[in-house]
Amino acid sequence: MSKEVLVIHGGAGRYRQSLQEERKEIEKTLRGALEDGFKALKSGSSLDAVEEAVKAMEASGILNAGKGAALNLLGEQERDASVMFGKNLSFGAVASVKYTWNAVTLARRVMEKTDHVFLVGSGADKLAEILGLDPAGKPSNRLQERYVELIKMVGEKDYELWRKNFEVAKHFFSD
Amino acid sequence: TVGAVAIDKEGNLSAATSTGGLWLKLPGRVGDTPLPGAGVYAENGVVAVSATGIGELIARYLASVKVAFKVKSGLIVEKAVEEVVGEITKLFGQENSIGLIALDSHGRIGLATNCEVFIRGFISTEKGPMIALLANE
Repeated sequence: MSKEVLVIHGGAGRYRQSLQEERKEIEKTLRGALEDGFKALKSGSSLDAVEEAVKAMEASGILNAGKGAALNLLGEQERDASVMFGKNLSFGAVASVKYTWNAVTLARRVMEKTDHVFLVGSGADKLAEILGLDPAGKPSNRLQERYVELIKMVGEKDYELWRKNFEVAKHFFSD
Repeated sequence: TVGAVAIDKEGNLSAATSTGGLWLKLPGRVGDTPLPGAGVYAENGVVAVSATGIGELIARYLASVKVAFKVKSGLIVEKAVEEVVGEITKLFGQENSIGLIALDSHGRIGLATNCEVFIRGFISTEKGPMIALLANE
């Protein structure tokens, strides 16, 4: 009989001032994810626990996943997710998903309902639609404002996460 | 990026990771999150791992399965995650590039990062819930 443990993360990176403003909401999200995940752990498997905990963080909109997913160069949200079950190394993953915010559940569906381990783009979106996963809404105002701020930084060549994209990125915009 | 690792009463280990990726990524860009052995790994009797950070580096280093190799070779999980973070930092010369959460088959927790911010939490039958946002908290 093993003890039951659940560990979560909500991301890692450089400190930004906005973290203080969002602190309360992030802490509330973490507590909710631990609660949902541990409830699932008590009644089900560790796979249920990690899915529920990650789903709660995807639903929050405050972390970089699910509803809160960062915007790509064109201002769209594309989500990636994966699940792995240690008992038999079962695995499911999705990438570049636009249809639903709940990418982790879609990854688990790939593992349990298909013969594949990884679905991307329009195929993953089609599966999400067929399985009735919750459609993603528009990105929040907070995300759209951040996008505008970063596009400006790119214009001023002040964007630290780009080392090469400057050249190719400009071809994504007509003007 | 968000993630979770868990062990249940039957000793089954699981891991999950989910992300929006990098801000202003090129359309179609995929990092480490959906790659087994990179952003996520789980193997009963060894460890469950979820990674966050700069996906291009984590993917190239296969960070999660590197933790599993180290645990399998007898290193305790706390040390295994610290070593992988140190190796990535040294190899790529980039701070603020990775965070790892891990859980071994005895329910021991490993947390390590080279970032200023590391949003994390845990809960168990014995302790918690505990949460923290800054790496030094």
